[in-house]
Amino acid sequence: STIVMVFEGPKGRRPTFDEGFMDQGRRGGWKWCIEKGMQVKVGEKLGY
Amino acid sequence: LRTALGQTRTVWRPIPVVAGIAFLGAFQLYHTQTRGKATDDEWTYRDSEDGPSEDELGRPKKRKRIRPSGPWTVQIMSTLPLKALSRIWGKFNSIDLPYYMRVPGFKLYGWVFGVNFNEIEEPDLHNFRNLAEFFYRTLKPGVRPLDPNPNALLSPADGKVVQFGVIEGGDIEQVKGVTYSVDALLGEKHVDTAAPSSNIPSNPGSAQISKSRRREGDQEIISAEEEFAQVNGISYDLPSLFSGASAKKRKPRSREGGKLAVEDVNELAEDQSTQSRATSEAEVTADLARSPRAQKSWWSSGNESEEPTALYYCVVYLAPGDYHRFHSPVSWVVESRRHFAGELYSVSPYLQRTLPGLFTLNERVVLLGRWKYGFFSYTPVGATNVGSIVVNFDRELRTNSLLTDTRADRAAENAAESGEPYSGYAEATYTAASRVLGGHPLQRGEEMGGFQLG
Repeated sequence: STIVMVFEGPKGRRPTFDEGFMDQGRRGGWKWCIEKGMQVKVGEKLGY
Repeated sequence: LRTALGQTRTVWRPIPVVAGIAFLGAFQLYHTQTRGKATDDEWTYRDSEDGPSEDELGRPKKRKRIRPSGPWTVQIMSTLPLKALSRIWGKFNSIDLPYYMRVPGFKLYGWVFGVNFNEIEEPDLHNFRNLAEFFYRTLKPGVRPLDPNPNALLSPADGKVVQFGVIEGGDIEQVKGVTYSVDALLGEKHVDTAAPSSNIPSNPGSAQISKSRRREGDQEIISAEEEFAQVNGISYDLPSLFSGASAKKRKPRSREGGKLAVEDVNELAEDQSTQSRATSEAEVTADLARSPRAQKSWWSSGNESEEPTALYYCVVYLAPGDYHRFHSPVSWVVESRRHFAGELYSVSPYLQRTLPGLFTLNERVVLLGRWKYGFFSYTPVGATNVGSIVVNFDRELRTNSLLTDTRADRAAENAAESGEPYSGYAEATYTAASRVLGGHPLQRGEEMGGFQLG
């Protein structure tokens, strides 16, 4: 059995000139906390 | 045996070898000829590409199910009556085991599939009468703590992450780069499930009534029981949607393009505990209220908000030894469900690699709704050994049912006779479950249902 989730999430905004192009942390957007093949349990964080 | 293996002389007879090669060649030829006929919608019925849809007497031709393309293992599997096997498997596992066989039997099963017996809520394994009950076991409270981050997407079940990422161009990448479209997985956009307005209506019932009446004006209305009974065998009472809690009205069902839309499974509202529902409603309302984006209900429904969004996906595979109940990954509102009565192929990682569009072939229940960032969908996909999908707040749902399959086939034939496309699913909306949110609210971590054997 399998569960497929498809959802809308924040994409993050384009960086301003002051932030620089490498500073992703200030831009928001969706971030995954998992890897392919990883074992997960109910309630664990997949992304935020 | 050792002596026989070592001393028996192998003699290759030419005729069986040639016959075997000829068989494999013919099989491969047949495979290459039929492969080109498959479409993205492989779980549906073959259309008019086989010639006229009527025979010489003007009767509609019986349509054939398309066989999926793939290696010989998939070809063999596609010839098997998988749903019948799944039902037999379920009935077999519902047979009560002898009392003294239960503990060693479950221990053996747990040893083979890696079950952690320390987490099981029921301490005495004798109390599981059969494997089906053991398979659908519950866990001790507190053994699955929820992540404290309120913005996190939680794992809905115990399992393995098969795939995740962002959807570009409407396609989900399966394992090894095989893709399938979101529409094939979830069904196409349905006007009735779209967000009613830019704001959550204070009385969603009135919005629903107006839409329903408008549909009556310009759609073919099939009045009452027998038509929807073709899909689920159950007729639904319209809730207190029209005028009050005591109103019991049969709602005429509209038929659009061969799709049978079921409005308002409100008996579920009566089944739910009022207090727990009120708690869920309050929490989900507070969560959704933080973002006006949550009022949208379909992923393609515009993006006028200041913050850009993207469409993400995540696939979690549950192995046979895992805890087989699933939970809500976020706080969200389920607005509707679509039941696709497809096949029941195995969803093992091997078949996910070799069978393109596996998730769009199998029987599945698509729950559609919204969360604070907009659209949210949750799709439990059945498999051969676990064909029965249970959704706790939808007691009318029957999966892996012979009756449902027969009625879905009949609905497809009826749609073909009337010249309408058949979308392949039966739909129910939950708008009456919560008058405030226009759907069924679910808290993060709340148990939603599960997979049962067979």
